[in-house]
Amino acid sequence: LNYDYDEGSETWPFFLLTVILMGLIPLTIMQLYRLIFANDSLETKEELQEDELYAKLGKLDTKQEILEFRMKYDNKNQISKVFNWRNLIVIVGWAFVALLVQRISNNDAIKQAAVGIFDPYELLGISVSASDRDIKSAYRKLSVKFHPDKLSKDLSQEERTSMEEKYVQITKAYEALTDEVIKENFLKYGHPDGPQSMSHGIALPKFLVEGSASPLLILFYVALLGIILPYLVGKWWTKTQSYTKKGIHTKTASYFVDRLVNYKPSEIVTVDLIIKWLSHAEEFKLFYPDLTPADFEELLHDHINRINSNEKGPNRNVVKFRIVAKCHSILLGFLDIAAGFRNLDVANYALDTFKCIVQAVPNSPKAQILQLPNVNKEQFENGSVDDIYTLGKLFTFDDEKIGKILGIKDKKQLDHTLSVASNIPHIRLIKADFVVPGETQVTPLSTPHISLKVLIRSAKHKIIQTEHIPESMLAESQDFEHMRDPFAMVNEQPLIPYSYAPFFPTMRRSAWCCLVSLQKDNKLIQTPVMVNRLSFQNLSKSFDKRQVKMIGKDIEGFKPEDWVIGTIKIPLGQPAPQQTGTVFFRVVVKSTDYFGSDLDFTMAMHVKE
Amino acid sequence: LSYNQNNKQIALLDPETETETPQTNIAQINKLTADLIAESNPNFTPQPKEEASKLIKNLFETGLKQIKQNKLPDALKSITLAIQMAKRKRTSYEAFGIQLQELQFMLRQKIDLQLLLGKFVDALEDLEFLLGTGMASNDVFIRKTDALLKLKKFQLAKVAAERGLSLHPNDTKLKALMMECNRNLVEFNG
Amino acid sequence: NQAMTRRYDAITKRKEVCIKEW
Repeated sequence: LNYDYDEGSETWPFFLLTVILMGLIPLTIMQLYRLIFANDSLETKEELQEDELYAKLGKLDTKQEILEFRMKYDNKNQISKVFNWRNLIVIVGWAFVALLVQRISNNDAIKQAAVGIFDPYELLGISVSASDRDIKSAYRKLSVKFHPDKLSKDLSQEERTSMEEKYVQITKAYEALTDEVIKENFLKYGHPDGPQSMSHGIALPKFLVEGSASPLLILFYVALLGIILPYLVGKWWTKTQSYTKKGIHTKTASYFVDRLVNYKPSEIVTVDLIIKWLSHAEEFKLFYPDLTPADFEELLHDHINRINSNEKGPNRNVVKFRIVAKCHSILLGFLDIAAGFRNLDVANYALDTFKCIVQAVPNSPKAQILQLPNVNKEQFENGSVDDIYTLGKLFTFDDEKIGKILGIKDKKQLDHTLSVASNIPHIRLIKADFVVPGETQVTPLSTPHISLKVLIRSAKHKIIQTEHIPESMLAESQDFEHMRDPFAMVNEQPLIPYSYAPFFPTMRRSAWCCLVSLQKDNKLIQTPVMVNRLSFQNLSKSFDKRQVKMIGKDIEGFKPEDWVIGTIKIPLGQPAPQQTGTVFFRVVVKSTDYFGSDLDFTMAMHVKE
Repeated sequence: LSYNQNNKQIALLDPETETETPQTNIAQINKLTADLIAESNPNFTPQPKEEASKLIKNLFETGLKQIKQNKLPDALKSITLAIQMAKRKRTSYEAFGIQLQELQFMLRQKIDLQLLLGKFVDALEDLEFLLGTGMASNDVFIRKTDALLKLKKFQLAKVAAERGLSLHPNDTKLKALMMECNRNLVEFNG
Repeated sequence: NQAMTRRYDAITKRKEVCIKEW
């Protein structure tokens, strides 16, 4: 009924230590994990080389403004990984722990209490893992030494008493480890004689609870439980609720849903329409509450048409860079929503919009050429040669002629442009199958996935037909590991390197987006699948179509084993139909960053018993 | 909403704030109202009106005659007029199935004329309309692929041919068009 | 019937957009 306060500072340091460590240890582990593992500095040599190549290509054409912007926003993440509040709290926390531990070890009162703890192993001088035999022999040895009858006669009274006490302790220790009843006592109460005196108290010094500091303490608790805690929880809750799983603001998502619900099929989708919708994103409003969607639309158009926005107002370019950089996640969220509405057209145009924004090129039939650097637009568009729309067609001409077509007079500039053009990855389909792991065909209600074998090649390379690639290079291993997880092999491919995108505000990696639709109703059947891993090694091969010759059906000097075959696997969201027959699917593999890098083909799924 | 007692039409009180859907709904209601008011027969049915059918048929047959006489631009005009006549004379409560079939029938003729006369974008849009009404027959895809090829949109032509072949796998004309698309694409991509 | 008419009437606008895009 009567509680003692912790006058001797015996217990409150332990209480405080426990409370601090409860939070500190998980936080420390989390921060260490972040620092060490969350880097993508775990890149392979090949990945680093490719990254360097594209970074070099892009740097030449990137304006100073954008480089500065990148320095500010890309590096911000790097630095903040080490110098942030959480790390500071961790360091301060551990320093405090050290202080507490030191205080505890210097506290005599605690030491005294510790001394009173009954430790039979220590008394008998044996280790904790000693066997029964060791216990017996240790007791025998010590009892011989300390037995009252065996004590020497010339010891003083005090020494005698202490020896006798010691003997009693030793006997008790032995019994605590061997005798059943006493052992039970020891295990239950920590002492062989049964429950010792226990004191209940409050692990806080008196001054905090009853003294002058007590109103402060009450205030502290009230603030913590009544104000700080609800505020933090509320803030976290609204933050979680405001963003969808794909990382876009819920208001943005509901705007897109509204647009698609009210979308009339009579309205043709265009990139301009999608940009109009994008400009209503809540994220932009949060960045710049003073600007309207019309402003954002204008800025996006400025970006695509490579107009300097600073002429319209101070610092508008920075505003433009920020919203353009944000378009990446908003467009991906929009793509997801379009897939939810099964709208193939909108999804296709969303990806076209992506390309336009990344390359800062309007969506025209000539975009493939206009994405190259140093192109003289007027000269190219008014050129007298047959209309050239594709990089592939461009590379049928010799370098000098290309210079004339693109209106590039400077040799160095031309070389650079050709270098960029030959490093834009083109994707060629070698083989496309519906695969059911462990089966040779697709059976009703099985779960097939789409397996694509592709060749990443340069527009400069001679076309390699499927017949030129031996089947052995396309076959996949049939071992158990592969059956268990057929998608694992995709992750063994290197990360796609950084894009050549000198007009995009941040460094980015390109990706391909796979859309699958049913030919029967022309609607998407599932959410888009992103491809982030493919080897670009083939791009550096010298296999110029202007020089390589054909010998009948074979290509002179072509060694298939020198080339890397890429694999794309698209899981299907639904099982094969119940009835046998043929179902046609349209597969669109579209690049998010480059024009001319797409695949669009039809696959037949033959469902057989 | 406001209601006009004289012509029995409704209108939005504040048209600026409303989105398109309510405006469309109101326009529909008003048209229906106007049609009903203009209806003189108290026992009207969804049967298509004889009078209108005659007018439309006349214009259409004029067009067919002009085709036989090889006056293609005139034929196109006649058939376009026939379609416009249908839109004007037919009321919204006449059977939808019949109106749709009538329009589809006339459009097919119109599309063929447009293709012959080199109006490929017009033909393409009419074909898209037919596809949108659920008409996915092989001739629609054949004509769509053809129009796109003539417009040099080889990739889009291939997409149309592929869809056509998915729905009509044995159609020889589509197969031939597919080969033509591929031939053109090879050239297009260098 | 009215939806069909609206869709048919949209053809003119669609043509304009198409030509502009291409």
